[in-house]
Amino acid sequence: DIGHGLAWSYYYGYLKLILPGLRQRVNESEFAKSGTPFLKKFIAILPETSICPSSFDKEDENVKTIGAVEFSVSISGNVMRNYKTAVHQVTDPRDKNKTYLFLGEFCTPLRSLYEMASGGIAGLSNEGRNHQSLLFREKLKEILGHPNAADCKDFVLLPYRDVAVQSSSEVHEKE
Amino acid sequence: DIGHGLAWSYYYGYLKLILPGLRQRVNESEFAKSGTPFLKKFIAILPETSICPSSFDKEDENVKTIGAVEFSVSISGNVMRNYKTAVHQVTDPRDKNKTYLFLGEFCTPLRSLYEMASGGIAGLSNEGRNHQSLLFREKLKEILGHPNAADCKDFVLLPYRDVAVQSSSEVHEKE
Ligand SMILES: Nc1nc(=O)c2ncn([C@@H]3O[C@@H]4COP(=O)(O)O[C@H]5[C@@H](O)[C@H](n6cnc7c(N)ncnc76)O[C@@H]5COP(=O)(O)O[C@@H]3[C@@H]4O)c2[nH]1
Repeated sequence: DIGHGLAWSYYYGYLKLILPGLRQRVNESEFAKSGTPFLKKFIAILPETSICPSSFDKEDENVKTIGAVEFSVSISGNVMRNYKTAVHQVTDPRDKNKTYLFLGEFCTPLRSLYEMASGGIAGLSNEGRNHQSLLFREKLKEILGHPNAADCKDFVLLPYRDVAVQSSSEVHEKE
Repeated sequence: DIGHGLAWSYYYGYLKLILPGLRQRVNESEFAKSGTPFLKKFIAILPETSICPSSFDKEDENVKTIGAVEFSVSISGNVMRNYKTAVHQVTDPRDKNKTYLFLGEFCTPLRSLYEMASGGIAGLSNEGRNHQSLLFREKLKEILGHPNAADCKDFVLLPYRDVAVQSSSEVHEKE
């Protein structure tokens, strides 16, 4: 199943690389020194539609990307491949003086699922896409519960009902 | 199947992003101006064992990584994510004055397959790993043959019999 493959790939090709050293990199960054409350876990948002907006800024006027924590490592012949973990600032809409910081993204493997359903080659239906997204999430939770993944604890999988952005045909299909 | 998922992810999450503009970026780079013969297609090497060395330099004294062609784009909430395409110089062992350049890597999704077979969580056997590698290659060829992938022609999938690096236990398993 595609969703399972994406979960294994996300774990071994990304989470296993960025999570073990993340908290330390964050603590050594300028963002941690700012004194702003900072949730130092990597948040991977799982939009229900698998639509992964390219950036947070356009999606929510209260969220602004202010930079990234990064490191480089040679992987698979790609010398000093760069891994960036974006840092975002959230402003409390009821009190513009209250801000806090978080790390995260829209869970990138879902972007491939969305493309498979809309890209015209894979022939994946929206139901198939949603099913594979569920398989991805279940498999990733299972992997992260394994003792070998103990160094990947600074991570949150966050499902997000972005149903409002669905076109009327998608809403119709759901019914 | 895992291999199929990795092929779709490699296509939509990487090849579709880097291949369409690759030749132009290469032609505008310092490497193209050097006058050295330059094969301007992206080469993804598929080691038979799925072992993906971190860099070419250690693998072959005649190959040296001399830089990269890169660009940045906001993907999935990761602002200005960096995509590097490594440039390698090959020296002809029979004539040290003859060099040529190529772009490429050890096909990164295979690295996840290798980790799945050796990482102790997935329980994937070496036969399973080799089978998924074959499925990956077949699916990727199929995707790249589709009319929608016409802008991804500057690409070569290169299987490589790296069997010599197998431990005696792997060779034994194969028999
Ligand atoms: N947000 C985010 N930032 C990253 O830097 C990153 N790097 C990987 N991933 C995701 O982890 C998983 C495993 O990565 P892997 O490198 O094995 O496969 C990658 C890899 O084979 C190739 N690829 C993507 N970006 C690059 C890159 N910059 N250099 C080389 N290869 C790349 O295409 C596959 C799919 O990439 P994404 O679809 O971006 O999602 C990947 C994937 O789900 C990332 N996700």
